[in-house]
Amino acid sequence: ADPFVHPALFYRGDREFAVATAAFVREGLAAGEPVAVAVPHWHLGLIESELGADAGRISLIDMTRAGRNPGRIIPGVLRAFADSHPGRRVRIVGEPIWPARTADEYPACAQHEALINYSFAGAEVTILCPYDAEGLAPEVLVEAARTHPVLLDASGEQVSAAFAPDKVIIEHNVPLDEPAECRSLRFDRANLPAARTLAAGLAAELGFGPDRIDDIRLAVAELSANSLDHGGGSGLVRVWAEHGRLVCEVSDAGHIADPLAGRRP
Amino acid sequence: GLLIVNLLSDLVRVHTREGATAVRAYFDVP
Repeated sequence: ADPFVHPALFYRGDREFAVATAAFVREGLAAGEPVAVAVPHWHLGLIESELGADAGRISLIDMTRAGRNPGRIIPGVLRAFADSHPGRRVRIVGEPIWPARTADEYPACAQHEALINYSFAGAEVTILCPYDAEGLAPEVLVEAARTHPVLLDASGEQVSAAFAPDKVIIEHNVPLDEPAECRSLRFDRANLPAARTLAAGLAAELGFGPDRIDDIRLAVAELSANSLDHGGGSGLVRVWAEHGRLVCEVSDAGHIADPLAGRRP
Repeated sequence: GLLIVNLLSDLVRVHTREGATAVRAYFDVP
């Protein structure tokens, strides 16, 4: 049997959340396992209260910050914790989806949940993923049954007959909505710096500070370098603002065949 | 590569198929 264990927990209300997650944490502590809890900040206090003094023995992480980008959770939270305890079984509570996640964010969250199964296959790790069964849309809960091999709720534990993470990854790999308007530039090796400058310019107009503009410049540099190396040697950068965000898109003639690309530490 | 983009940005979305890939990095406006 695969030593990796990945149950979804469907909870109803704060009390059920606190009792179930605290029991999971205590089971790990009793077995001598390192334990991390990465949940939205409004849930950290619930677990701390329920655990009492035991809360001081675990790592507490605000998922709204650490997991702001769902694509960062595997390398920056889950693998970061598991890899820091080599040779030991670790236990993590990871809640990446909450009701305020937007329609833009949700597909990346679902893909993240599916990819956990590939990233941790064969690993001595248990990751419990709580789902707010009252606050989340029914289709989100249906999809959780496709990304988790085991389902838990107040009535007990069952094997998920719908488990099919590969299909979740594929079904969310769809063309992205076109922006209403954007600034764009075709680039190749000759004018690569102009791609970074295009993004940095709009970022400055939108009020980003110097450090964040450096991040944006670096992200576009990484994407455009990928186009040169793996995407046919040229690409198209487009930048625009929508829904309170700056969007930087790089497209090219490449193909990302590895679903875990960008998630390996 | 993409790992750096994931670590720096607030959301990443990808559409990829044989011969065409688009990657979007989103940054929350302050």
